[in-house]
Amino acid sequence: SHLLGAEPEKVYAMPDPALPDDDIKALTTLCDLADRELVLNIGWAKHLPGFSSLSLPDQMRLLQSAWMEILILRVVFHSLDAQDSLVFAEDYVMDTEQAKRTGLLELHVAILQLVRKYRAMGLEREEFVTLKAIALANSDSMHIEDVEAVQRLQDCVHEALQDYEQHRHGDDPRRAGKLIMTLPLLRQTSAKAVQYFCSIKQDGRIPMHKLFLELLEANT
Amino acid sequence: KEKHKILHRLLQNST
Repeated sequence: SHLLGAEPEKVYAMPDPALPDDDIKALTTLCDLADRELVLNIGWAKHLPGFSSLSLPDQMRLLQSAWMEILILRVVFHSLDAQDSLVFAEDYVMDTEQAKRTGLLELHVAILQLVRKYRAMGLEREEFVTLKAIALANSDSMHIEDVEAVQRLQDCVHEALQDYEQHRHGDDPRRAGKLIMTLPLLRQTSAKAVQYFCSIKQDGRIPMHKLFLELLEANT
Repeated sequence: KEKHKILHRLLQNST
């Protein structure tokens, strides 16, 4: 319930009506949306039990490693009821055709694979918020100062998932493990997304806000 | 750290 309460508010994409409907507009909209969501996700992280008591450098390292996984999990969760479309925001849904036109097809297909996995499992909101916290705590940053403190954070969110599954899905003792086993695909998809947006950044055609740029640079 | 000043600032804010 703590994690449910910490969930960031809804964000709208608000595509600029003055821009022509092309790939530049789509990518500009996505980068702007990502930047605003990142600000909210930093506020969200601070609400996780134990996160704020980590050193500031360790807080930064976890976020620098996990930010894209967190963004993608949110899109995935919001897309569970959509048909082969990704719901980036309530006012910004992208289907496969649009993804193709925007050069996002590879990423789109990878994210849809996650959507199908979680849809088949019937991913619940409680599980989604806990997985997001696990992705942050388990981000495998190479330069953590206080490994034990990060381990405590991991244990705390891992235990939350196990408790939830024990109470709500006692008939499927492997459900927590099944959820954890989806994380490699999330990591892989996130790496693809970071790579894609780094190439977009190098093209220099899409305006990007500073926080988004900062985090992209942390991964290069 | 200088490279990541926005992240740093947002984490320091007490919101």
